[in-house]
Amino acid sequence: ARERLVAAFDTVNKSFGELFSLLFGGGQAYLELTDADDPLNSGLEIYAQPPGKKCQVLSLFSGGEQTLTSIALIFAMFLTNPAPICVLDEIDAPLDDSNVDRVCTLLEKMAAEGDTRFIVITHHRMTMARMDRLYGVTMSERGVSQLVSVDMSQPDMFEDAIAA
Amino acid sequence: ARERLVAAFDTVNKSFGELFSLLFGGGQAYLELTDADDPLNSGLEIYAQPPGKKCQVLSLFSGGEQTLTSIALIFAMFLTNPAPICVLDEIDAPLDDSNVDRVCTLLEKMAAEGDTRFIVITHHRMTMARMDRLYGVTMSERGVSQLVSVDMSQPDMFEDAIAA
Amino acid sequence: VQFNKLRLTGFKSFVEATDLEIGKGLTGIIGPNGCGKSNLVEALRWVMGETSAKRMRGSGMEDVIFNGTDRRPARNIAEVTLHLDNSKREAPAELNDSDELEIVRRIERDKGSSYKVNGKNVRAKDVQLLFADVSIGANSPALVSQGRVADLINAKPTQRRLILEEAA
Amino acid sequence: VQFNKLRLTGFKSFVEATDLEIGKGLTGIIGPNGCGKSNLVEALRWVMGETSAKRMRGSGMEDVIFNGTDRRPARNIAEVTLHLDNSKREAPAELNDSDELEIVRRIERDKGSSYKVNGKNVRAKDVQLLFADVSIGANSPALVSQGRVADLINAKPTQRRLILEEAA
Ligand SMILES: Nc1ncnc2c1ncn2[C@@H]1O[C@H](COP(=O)(O)OP(=O)(O)OP(=O)(O)O)[C@@H](O)[C@H]1O
Ligand SMILES: Nc1ncnc2c1ncn2[C@@H]1O[C@H](COP(=O)(O)OP(=O)(O)OP(=O)(O)O)[C@@H](O)[C@H]1O
Ligand SMILES: [Mg+2]
Ligand SMILES: [Mg+2]
Repeated sequence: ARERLVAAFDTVNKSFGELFSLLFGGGQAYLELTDADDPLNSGLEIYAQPPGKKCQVLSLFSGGEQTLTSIALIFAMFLTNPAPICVLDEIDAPLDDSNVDRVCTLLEKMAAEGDTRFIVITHHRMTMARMDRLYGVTMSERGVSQLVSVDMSQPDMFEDAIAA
Repeated sequence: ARERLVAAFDTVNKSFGELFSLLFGGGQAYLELTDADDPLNSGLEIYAQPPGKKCQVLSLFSGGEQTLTSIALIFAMFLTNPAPICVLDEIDAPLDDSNVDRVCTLLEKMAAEGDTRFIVITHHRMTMARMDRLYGVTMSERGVSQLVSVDMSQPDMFEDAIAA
Repeated sequence: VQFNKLRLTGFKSFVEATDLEIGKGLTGIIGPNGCGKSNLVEALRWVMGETSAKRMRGSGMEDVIFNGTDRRPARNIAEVTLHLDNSKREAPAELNDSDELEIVRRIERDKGSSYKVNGKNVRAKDVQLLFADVSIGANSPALVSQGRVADLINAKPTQRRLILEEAA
Repeated sequence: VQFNKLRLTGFKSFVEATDLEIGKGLTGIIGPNGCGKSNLVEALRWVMGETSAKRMRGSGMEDVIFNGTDRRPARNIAEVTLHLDNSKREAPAELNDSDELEIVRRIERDKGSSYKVNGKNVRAKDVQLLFADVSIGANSPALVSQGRVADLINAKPTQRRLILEEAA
């Protein structure tokens, strides 16, 4: 168990650093075991530095920066031991348009390179446009959910039709 | 103090119900003091029912529904005793377009009817378009924030220019 | 394994049998606030053996059963079925004899939950082990619930190491 | 009173003196992630007498002082000035003799915070009372921080009654 944890730590740490600078367009980030001699009882610290800024405590990061850092870590853990499915419920809500674009680009890359299937819930039109297929959930009868397939070329049709 | 609390409770309760059905386009909501005989030591319960749904525990509400319910309560408290300033930091993040529209309509109404000044931080283009004036924060020098005034008719110019 | 389809019946706001086909690559789910998108995520966690009612945003597990609208009565049963492609035969031995796996979880008011795999009654533990073997499960960091994306970085250091261990 | 202008110097990422004019009606603030929008909200809370470093997202109150970038050294002083229009004379008696109120809070490393109103040194308590009299303050429900909009409905029932009392 100890060797497995240390091996996983090394792989996750490496891909966390790579994904962080991919999502932030620079900067660096790394993990540290608080007690490297006893990994099975140790804590895991996160150090991150957006491009051009000083390395700082995560609590001083902005809402969007915390989300991006977290996405980098989730995907780093996930790439180490890929799951058959990954579900992301409105992770793009706090992001500005250029970061939505970066996250979508990373998602497309991961979907193309592996077998994992992704389910992405979003209100962002930019994210909708990057999906392979779209389903809409409607409550045309109040309180009762139904699932419909949505024509990708016209997500607006769907949004307008159901939002009424 | 007791009379003041009871009076405030009645006013807030009434406007909470009104604002809730305004934001949800129907339904109803009300507050209850858990111990009406001893208001100064009592708790405050919230009951809310979106249109067409059963009255349910707030934890079963969706992310967007919780946000709308909370906005109704914040504004209800605020209308009882209007503050000179109100600051809203990305309250529209979990909302779909039609709810963003409803919240903005309510904000416009409150700004028009009272003296309160509102500061609204947002990434939503729809919300930007409803403001009286727009400021942009840029970090053209990394790590150093600057404030610039943005031409309302071209928020895109600003977003694109600084997001690069 | 591959996740192919999720079917909900009487689960939260999905009172009528509803199928979500899960294809390759990126599947987007859209819709207005309160329409039931996050309920789908919870259905997936639930069929994989979720034991905490709080993570289902309810006070008891029976809160996942359709509780009625102003026009329809409440139901007494909720059921979720997950269809997996097992042609690579990755399931535990006793469940590994077919190309398709159909996992069903069902809850009935006052009677609790029961699980079936390909028609055979199994325990919650068996279902949880099945998913652990294929590196997924109700608590996997690969299932990011609404508003919880920053939970991982806000967790305490020892909590983070535990998540890393699970992902190893 | 009316809030007219907020000036930040050396406060978090606003190292150079920066003025935010607060006009009538709706003022929108936009900008990319991490550019400093929420820091502006914190500057407003801070000048009104905020005592909790945690609400400033720091571990100590000195975390509000500009701590440098890869090209600029850290500063030792942070200062925020709030300009109020007091022509309706709503301030407490000892501060109520002029049409304009200029509240300044300043913090210096290893020396703590100090407050001034129209040039006179005052205590934190005086500033907090000034704002309480005009139904606003560092803890007012009218200041909704990022991601905290649902805090009010998720709070415990007695906590909610306390907020109602404050708003009364
Ligand atoms: N047991 C139940 N029976 C019937 N309806 C339920 C039940 N549990 C939850 N709901 C309904 O599901 C709705 C919430 O759905 P959900 O959280 O999936 O919305 P959402 O599409 O994710 O919305 P948002 O975009 O705001 O996040 C609630 O309004 C509630 O009425
Ligand atoms: N004491 C300080 N000195 C210098 N910079 C600081 C200090 N404290 C915080 N910051 C910087 O402020 C940034 C966060 O700013 P803020 O939270 O206001 O961003 P934001 O515009 O609200 O972004 P978002 O849209 O993601 O919410 C951090 O990246 C951090 O670098
Ligand atoms: Mg949701
Ligand atoms: Mg922010």
